Amino acid sequence: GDHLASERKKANFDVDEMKIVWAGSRHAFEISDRIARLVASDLAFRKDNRTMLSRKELFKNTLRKAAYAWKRIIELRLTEEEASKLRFYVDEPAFTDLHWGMFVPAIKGQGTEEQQQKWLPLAYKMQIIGCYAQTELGHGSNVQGLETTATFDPQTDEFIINSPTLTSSKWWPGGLGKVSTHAVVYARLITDGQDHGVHGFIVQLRSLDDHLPLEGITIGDIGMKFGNGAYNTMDNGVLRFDNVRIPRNQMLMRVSRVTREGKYVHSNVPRQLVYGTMVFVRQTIVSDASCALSRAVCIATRYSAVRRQFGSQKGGVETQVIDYKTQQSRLFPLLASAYAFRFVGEWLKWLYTDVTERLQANDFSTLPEAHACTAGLKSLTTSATADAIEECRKLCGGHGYLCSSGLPELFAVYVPACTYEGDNIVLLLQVARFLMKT
Amino acid sequence: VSQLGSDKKPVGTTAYFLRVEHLMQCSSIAQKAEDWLKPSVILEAFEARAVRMSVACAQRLSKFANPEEGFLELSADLVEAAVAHCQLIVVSKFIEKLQQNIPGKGVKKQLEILCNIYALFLLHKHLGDFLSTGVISSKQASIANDQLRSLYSQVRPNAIALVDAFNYTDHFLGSVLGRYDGNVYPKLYEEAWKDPLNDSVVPDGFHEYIRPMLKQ
Repeated sequence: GDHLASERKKANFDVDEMKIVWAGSRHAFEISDRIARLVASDLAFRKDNRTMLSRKELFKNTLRKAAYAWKRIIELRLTEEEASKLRFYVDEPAFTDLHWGMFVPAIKGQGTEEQQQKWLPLAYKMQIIGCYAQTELGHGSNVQGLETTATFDPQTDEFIINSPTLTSSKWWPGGLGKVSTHAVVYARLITDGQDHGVHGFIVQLRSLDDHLPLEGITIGDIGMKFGNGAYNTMDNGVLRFDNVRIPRNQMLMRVSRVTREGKYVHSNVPRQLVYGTMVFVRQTIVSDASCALSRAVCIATRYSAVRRQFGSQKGGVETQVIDYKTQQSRLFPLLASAYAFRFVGEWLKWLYTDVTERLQANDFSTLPEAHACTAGLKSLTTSATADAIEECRKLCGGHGYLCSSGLPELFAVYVPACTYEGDNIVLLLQVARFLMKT
Repeated sequence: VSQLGSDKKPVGTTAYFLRVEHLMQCSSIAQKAEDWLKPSVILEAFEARAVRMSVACAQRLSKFANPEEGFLELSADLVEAAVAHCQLIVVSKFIEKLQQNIPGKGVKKQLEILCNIYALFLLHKHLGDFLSTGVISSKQASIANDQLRSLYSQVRPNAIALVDAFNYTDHFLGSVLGRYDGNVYPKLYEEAWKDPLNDSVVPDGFHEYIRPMLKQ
């Protein structure tokens, strides 16, 4: 039976209506509800054994699931919205996250029309699998400090991609280690002896025949990460280039380009365009934070209602832990935060469309503020959520430490959010810089 | 608190309650940044904060007919008073340690800096307590924070030596990032290749699951 039935009877609001508010709209709720059930009812998506598999088994299982999910998406003719919801409920970091979440948006954001027409269809049909190779062993948040070079060779009309030092090795990109066939690689553009800073290039990494790395390319997995299961379903990789040549037209040239003669030309599309993608990525991170937080809070709240401890008079029924003020003072602010992050995430969706529309109209007036605001919200919500998941583990007492509680894996999967896409402290300094300027 | 004024004297770490009258009404003498380096100034601030928070809880508690009920209702505030008391214990024991003879050139000086960092860091983090109980003013809080920043600069040249003092072997620490010789990046790179996934360049499962996707 429903041990929490009496709890549910106490509620004095309409839960079904609250579900709509949480989902954002009736439409969003219906899709989410339907896809959640679809995934939950399909054994192929079972995920309760992840912590028991060896890394090799775990990774192979992830490839199986990714391929199966893709097959289901095609069979069921799911829309893009439904497909992304399906990936959300499969709930397993995999190469597909970076292919759809970073590789495709990068080409959309920085590729010319021709480049989009050439690469996007291949990506959409998954005839190539792409990742986003920016971070290096020696450089993360400071993108301008990247060391990988792309030197233009006017003789052959090619760029030579090179990793001059060990610290210039690409390190961390998800999907890079074992699966991706291509990558958007960020490197210092050098032409006629001039260094024009970091730009993006589409580089093929592996042969489409035998999947072996191409000449001059060294690829591997960077090794186990925090937690058993968790992000070890993802092949975060290391990548080194030994003077690998790519055609000039594989430089993403929407913002700036290099001519046949090797002249660097800034197109009239301003560099701020890149910020549009950044606002998009941060907006997804903020809404991810509200989801991860709500999962932890859901587990801790329900268990706090089930768990009884002390408080009984003369051997009667012990008090429900959720009735203790100390429990409430720790748990309820986290419940409130889940909703708070949800709504600021919704507002960020609006902000993203607003910024994009303004960029189209060449209006950059709100860009610095939008950039600072999204940097700060990404930092605030991810730090708070990581701490909150750990707090929820403690709120569940010793049982919170069991993998079967779901909290250790949720924590292990979530905490990288505090450092990826910009270290949270560095992001707050960007906000402070903007505040001081203001 | 309920025993204050009776013949049952507070003992051990609660001995500062003996000076409850002074601690309930004193305010910090800190005028200059250097004042926040004085153990007596730090100790008094922490003691006053702890006493005032305990007494405030006790007063509110006394309004409940059923003390047990009151304790439950006020438990979140009681936890904060407990934290204030325990932080005072740690700060006071650190200060006591420094009053002993500590041999070694510059050793005591470094420990004094760390003691002050620990105390002023806590003061800044729990500033709400110190201000709401009236123990210090916002001006005093601001100069305390300036002092804390300067203490960080004094630790900076000694930071590596201070953690060397833990005397951990690389084996025991088990960390490429924290290895003694700082040769991190080459070792991170080396470690990566030991992962079972790197046994083969083309991973298990690629042909079975991914190749069909690429070729469909």
